[in-house]
Amino acid sequence: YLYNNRYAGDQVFRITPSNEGEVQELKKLLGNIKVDLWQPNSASLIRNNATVDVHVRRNNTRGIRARLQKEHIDFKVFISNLQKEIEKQTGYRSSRKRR
Amino acid sequence: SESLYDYEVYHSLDEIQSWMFEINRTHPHLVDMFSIGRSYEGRPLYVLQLGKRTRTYKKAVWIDCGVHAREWIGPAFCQWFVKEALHSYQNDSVMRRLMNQLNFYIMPVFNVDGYIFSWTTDRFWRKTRSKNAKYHCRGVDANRNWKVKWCEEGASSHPCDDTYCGPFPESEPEVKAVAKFLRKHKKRVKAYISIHAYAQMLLYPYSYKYATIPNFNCVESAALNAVTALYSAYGVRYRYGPASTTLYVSSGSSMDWAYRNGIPYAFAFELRDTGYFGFLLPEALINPTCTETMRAVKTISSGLLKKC
Repeated sequence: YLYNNRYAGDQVFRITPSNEGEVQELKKLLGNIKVDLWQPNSASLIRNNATVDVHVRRNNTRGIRARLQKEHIDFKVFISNLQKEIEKQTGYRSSRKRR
Repeated sequence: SESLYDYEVYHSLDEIQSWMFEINRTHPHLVDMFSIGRSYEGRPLYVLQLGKRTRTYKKAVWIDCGVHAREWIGPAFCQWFVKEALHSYQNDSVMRRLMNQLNFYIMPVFNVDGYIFSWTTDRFWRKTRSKNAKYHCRGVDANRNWKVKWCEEGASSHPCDDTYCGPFPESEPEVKAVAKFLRKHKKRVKAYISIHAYAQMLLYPYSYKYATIPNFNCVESAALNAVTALYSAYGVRYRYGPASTTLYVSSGSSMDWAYRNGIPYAFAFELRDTGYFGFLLPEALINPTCTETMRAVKTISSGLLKKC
């Protein structure tokens, strides 16, 4: 596997806070756990009705999902298994090359 | 050889640099290659200069790719641009005119250390790989490290953040090398273009404030013409406008620095997509993404040959 399969089970959530309260809640939530923000580049730039794409480690996906549902913050999973997408992006070629 | 090089896959830094040497070797009349400095980890920062050699004064366009390591479509576009410019020089009158009347400085991978790290260790690494004196975290956001409103809104002063502005402006050797080159050639460089991903946007100054640039009408119409040309390829819509209102406020960006350094047309492209694949844009989409962006960059460059 590429990158020693380190992204197996990781997911990318697309979250859309719809009011200032949700923005603050999301900033707090993302500030408490280590996440990799794809869009915007930092939590301080999160704003109302602007999508937030965040890469969540596999150990944290369940917790984040539960918190977002509890706070009724709109989200969807736009990449359900990051490792698979990475392998898709260039994986086959490089594995072919390795062969 | 260059003719076998696959422009529709992502390449490692070694492959890209070998390709640059081969391009330079096989196109002596249109290409020059040089290093403008060394990265934090000591790797050369190569630039390709494209354009017909003439003794007369020529305006220039600077294009950098790979400022943020994980944005792999950037370096793919810079390679695509070089391929298109050289392959179509003979039979495309627009490209021939551009190459005869302009020089293009192409920097396929700005953040060489970070790019290697994103290939070998952390696919989603963004920053440079410089070490910090006090923290275990590494790297500076090369698009927050420029000497323009450095480390103010939209940048972080914490070394572990992805938008860390660095210990001081131009602390990163990669930033300092490009700033030094552009300062030296500021009289001739009339357009600065930095290729990023993802969001499908064409941004122009300012990033660090909401004010309108003095030559707004010229830049705005250049951006409109560029996104219209881009759209004509496959109907993909790119939003365009000042970075501060179209994306978000950020200080210390290369685009603002280039503009404040006297380059009248400064742009940042955020290439495909808008968040289905994100940074993992499949290789199958390299061709359409680069084809449409090529049209936009040609339009911007052609605009430099006219009066605004």
